[in-house]
Amino acid sequence: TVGAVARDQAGHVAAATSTGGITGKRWGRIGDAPIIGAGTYADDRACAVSATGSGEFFIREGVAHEICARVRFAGETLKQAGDTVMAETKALGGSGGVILTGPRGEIAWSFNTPGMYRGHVSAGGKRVVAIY
Amino acid sequence: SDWTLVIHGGAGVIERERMTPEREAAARAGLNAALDAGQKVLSGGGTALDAVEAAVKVLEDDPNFNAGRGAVYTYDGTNELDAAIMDGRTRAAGAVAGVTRTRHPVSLARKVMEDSPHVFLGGKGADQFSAERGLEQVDPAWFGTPERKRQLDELKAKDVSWFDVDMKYG
Repeated sequence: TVGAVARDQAGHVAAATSTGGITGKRWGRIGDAPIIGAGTYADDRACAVSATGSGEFFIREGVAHEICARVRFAGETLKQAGDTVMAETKALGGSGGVILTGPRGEIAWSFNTPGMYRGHVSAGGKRVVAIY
Repeated sequence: SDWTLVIHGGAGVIERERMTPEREAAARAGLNAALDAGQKVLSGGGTALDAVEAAVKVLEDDPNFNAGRGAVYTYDGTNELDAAIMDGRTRAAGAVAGVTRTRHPVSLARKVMEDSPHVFLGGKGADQFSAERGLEQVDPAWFGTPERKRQLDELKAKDVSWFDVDMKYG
């Protein structure tokens, strides 16, 4: 699964996710990537989220919307909200990760797997590309 | 920051002991290319929506990642692609599932968002919508790669579940 979140110069955020699913899937199985609120969500009032991982668990938890809701209503940072929701997802048996950005230019990610291919860049910031 | 871009790209190997220098270099090159595409949009004053689409399209074209070309195979040996996009300004959203002929599924998701009254289209109907709206179509064989076929064959040979972590390349 691949994805991107961005904040533009006008302060707006967006999210996108794309995937082939999981090897050997049957019966028209669909994971979280195309489910708005599970694998993908964007709201200028909170943040933008793209997720990758064991989709069934991300759907049950409503991961992307849950993170945005915690930012919006509980005032958590992106990192706090991401870590909390990923911990709850892990407790259900799910694994994977999320990338996040917010309308003030915050950047965060959270994952509970040994690695996650990821990167970020920002105006005036250092580019980061990492796997583990 | 004035603008930000964050990406992820699943390439199928997350355990250090299974990673090779060649695989890691290819994955890093793909991630950098996606960052380049999104950065070009954002640094030029473009929208976050255009930036995330641009970045994801690069990863969809890169056979190292499980999306678009290089997607994993279904049990029946086909490639079925899913994508979504969302605009934080308005919370407009578009999504597609099980599409088989659109080169860039993320662009089809955006088309659903911007050029239909719906949020989520699936299967044959989504393929039909894509063709009718003039998105780039490809033969389904475009998406497959020998490595992904090998992974499917390995999964079938071992007769394990998708949820066996060692076999879950998606």
